[in-house]
Amino acid sequence: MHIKEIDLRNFKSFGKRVKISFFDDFTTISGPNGSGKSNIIDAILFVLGLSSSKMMRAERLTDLIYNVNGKNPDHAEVTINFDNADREFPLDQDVVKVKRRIQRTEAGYYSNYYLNDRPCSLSELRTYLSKSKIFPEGYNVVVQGDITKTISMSPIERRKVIDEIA
Amino acid sequence: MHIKEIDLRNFKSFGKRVKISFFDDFTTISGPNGSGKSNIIDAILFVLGLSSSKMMRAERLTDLIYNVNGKNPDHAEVTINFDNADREFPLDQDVVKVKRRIQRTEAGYYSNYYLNDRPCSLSELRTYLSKSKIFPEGYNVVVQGDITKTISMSPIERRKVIDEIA
Amino acid sequence: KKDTFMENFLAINAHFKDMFTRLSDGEGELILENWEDPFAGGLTIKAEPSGKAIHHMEALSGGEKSLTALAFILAIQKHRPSPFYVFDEIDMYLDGSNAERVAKVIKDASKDGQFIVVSLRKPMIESADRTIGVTMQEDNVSSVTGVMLN
Amino acid sequence: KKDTFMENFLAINAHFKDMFTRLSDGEGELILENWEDPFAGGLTIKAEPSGKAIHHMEALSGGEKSLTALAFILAIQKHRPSPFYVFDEIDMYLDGSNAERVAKVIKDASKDGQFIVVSLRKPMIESADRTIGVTMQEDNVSSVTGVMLN
Ligand SMILES: Nc1ncnc2c1ncn2[C@@H]1O[C@H](COP(=O)(O)OP(=O)(O)OP(=O)(O)O)[C@@H](O)[C@H]1O
Ligand SMILES: Nc1ncnc2c1ncn2[C@@H]1O[C@H](COP(=O)(O)OP(=O)(O)OP(=O)(O)O)[C@@H](O)[C@H]1O
Ligand SMILES: [Mg+2]
Ligand SMILES: [Mg+2]
Repeated sequence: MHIKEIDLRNFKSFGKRVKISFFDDFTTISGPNGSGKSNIIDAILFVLGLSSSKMMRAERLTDLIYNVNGKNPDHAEVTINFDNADREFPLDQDVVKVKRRIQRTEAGYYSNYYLNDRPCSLSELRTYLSKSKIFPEGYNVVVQGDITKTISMSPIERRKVIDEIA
Repeated sequence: MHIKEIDLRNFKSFGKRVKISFFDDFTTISGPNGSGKSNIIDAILFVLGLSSSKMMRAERLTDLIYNVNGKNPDHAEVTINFDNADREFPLDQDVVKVKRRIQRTEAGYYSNYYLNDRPCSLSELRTYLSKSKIFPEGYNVVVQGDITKTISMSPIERRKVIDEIA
Repeated sequence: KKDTFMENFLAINAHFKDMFTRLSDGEGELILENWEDPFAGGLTIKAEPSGKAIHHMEALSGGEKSLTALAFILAIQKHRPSPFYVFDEIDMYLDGSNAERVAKVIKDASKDGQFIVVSLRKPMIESADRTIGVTMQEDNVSSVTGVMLN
Repeated sequence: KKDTFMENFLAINAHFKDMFTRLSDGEGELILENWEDPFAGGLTIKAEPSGKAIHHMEALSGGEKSLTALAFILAIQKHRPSPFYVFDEIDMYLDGSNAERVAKVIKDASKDGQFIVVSLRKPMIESADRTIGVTMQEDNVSSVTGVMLN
């Protein structure tokens, strides 16, 4: 199983729809300061429910919707297409699609997850993801500035990472 | 006023006495990972009383004494010689010498400050230093990994930096 | 429960020793605070980069901490790979030769898993299979400028 | 007391606007939460790097945060210089062109004060007046390898 494509719509600085293809090997993302590299990582955390808004550098979830001088759409959406040929994701399909959409409303916002276009809850999604070894603590994702996190975490927290694997 | 020389004895990885000369312009310090660059910065924080042991990456002050397989001196000392030709430091001398020594004892340790080889208290040293605009919060020193500290500090803390200058 | 934990721990520790040596020329090891009952204690790391004497983890330099943290993550990856790994500027503290070493190790690890790594450094970009360029256009809109194949 | 504060604040703010533009091509400004009684509130920063729309400071990228923080420190330096400034790898988040910009600004600021900067990056090393090399010998002992003059 691997990430085949990420589809960003109005997510943070991605005001125009962008689809990025990935392969099952080693890809780098590069570009000037402030160009949107870390926003792509935040999109992965967002759609898989791997993090709080603070980790995505937003005060509220609605801060994740593209917002620039007057252009102010009312929703943002991120979709990841996984290549599931090896059936590591416990569904019998070649491609598994995980989507999350956030919609701004008068009173606040809605945030919904979808698995193959069918609405699902975060806890249902997490059950599927941990079967394919994608854990909510996301030790397989290191956000910018956080590389020494495993050194500064407490010994108990560090031991818990091994518990999860076991 | 500027730093003319730093003299390190048994401070962290400086097991052999090292004297480093500085000039009143722009100097870079470079070298491989783990070679001792940040330990020089820690020595400046140590001798001027600008930080707690945590900021110098030590659990106890005695962890600042050089300590490697069996070589285990009982004291460490850092001296800074300031060029005071412009009398910015409120003493009528061309060179002002600030020294701090930490001595391990049976029961714990001693930590002493010296101004021109005369013992002085940290608060006395701080009074002199703030007259030459070296403040305990040390906003003129940015430790490794801390460059975005002014962004993540609270608005009140940030305003206090201006209070100090005023 | 304890048996499964110990089985995983010993396997990961073996990978950690190997990975730590590859990344920093020194010796490292994972240590349980309580071997009798692992769940009653935590897990500390013994790290002696390039043959240095052992110090508190806190006293390690920025570069040494990064290498130690990476050795831990990649040891787990060797034992039980996740489908993908996403790293954002993990090489920012590293000097030239350590950045090259890390890039080689990731290139090697990418045989058993997908690695997506944000980096500004040449060693990482040159080791990757491809690089996705990102740029900011007017109106504050990010876009992908295309892909460079290595 | 309020008068001295406001006098210092307005001078520093003027320097900040200038420094922010030099470092990031955009517009920045220091904003008091309570202009009537500054001591009752804090100080926030408005940062619009290279003409972008204004966002929470939190949403800025690693490089943009570094430039903003540096503009603040250097604005104070211009107004009331400390005898020396010591920076440890302040350029680690910066891309090549921003690292060059920052190195030039520090070179310029070093006319009114002493700057001691730990760095692994070429733009900073090449702009300095001299570079002190540090290395680790056997026995875990650091030593200074000499000084390169530019
Ligand atoms: N909701 C939003 N709408 C529009 N732009 C946004 C939004 N949230 C964040 N941004 C913009 O995204 C930019 C930050 O992007 P990002 O953190 O991905 O940069 P980066 O490429 O990682 O840069 P660096 O190399 O400095 O880390 C900021 O300039 C910010 O203005
Ligand atoms: N009390 C001590 N005695 C001996 N060595 C020590 C002591 N305290 C710290 N060290 C050593 O100092 C080294 C760290 O040095 P320092 O942090 O200055 O490196 P650096 O040159 O800044 O590296 P980087 O480029 O990775 O930031 C560690 O390897 C540590 O073992
Ligand atoms: Mg970034
Ligand atoms: Mg360092």
